[in-house]
Amino acid sequence: AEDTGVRVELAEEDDGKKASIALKLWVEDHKKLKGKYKESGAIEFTFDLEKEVPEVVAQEMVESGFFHESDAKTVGKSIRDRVALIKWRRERTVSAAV
Amino acid sequence: SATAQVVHSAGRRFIVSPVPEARLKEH
Repeated sequence: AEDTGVRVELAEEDDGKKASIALKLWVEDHKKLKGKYKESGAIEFTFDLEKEVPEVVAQEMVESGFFHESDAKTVGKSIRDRVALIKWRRERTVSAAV
Repeated sequence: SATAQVVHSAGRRFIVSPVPEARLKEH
């Protein structure tokens, strides 16, 4: 995944079955953000792998005051990359088991 | 450790906590 300066990681073990998974997001390189990132900590949230859209969560983070509107795309892409990796790993685990 | 919580109008909960230690030392 491209280094957007925003890091997204699993906040819990992925058993490969649960629909919703806890993720943790934080800024590693503030210079890559257009707007000011007031939060110095990591933001933990739950994401439904089947139903939810990364860009919507990113927009909710902007509306909650964590990010500037101009960084919504970067945040959305960071979440999308991590979610894609989780899904890819799950598919690989399933296909290995078959 | 200081943990804060923000609930978005759509109902999603964002819990803010310190950045995981290991990541800070990487740089």
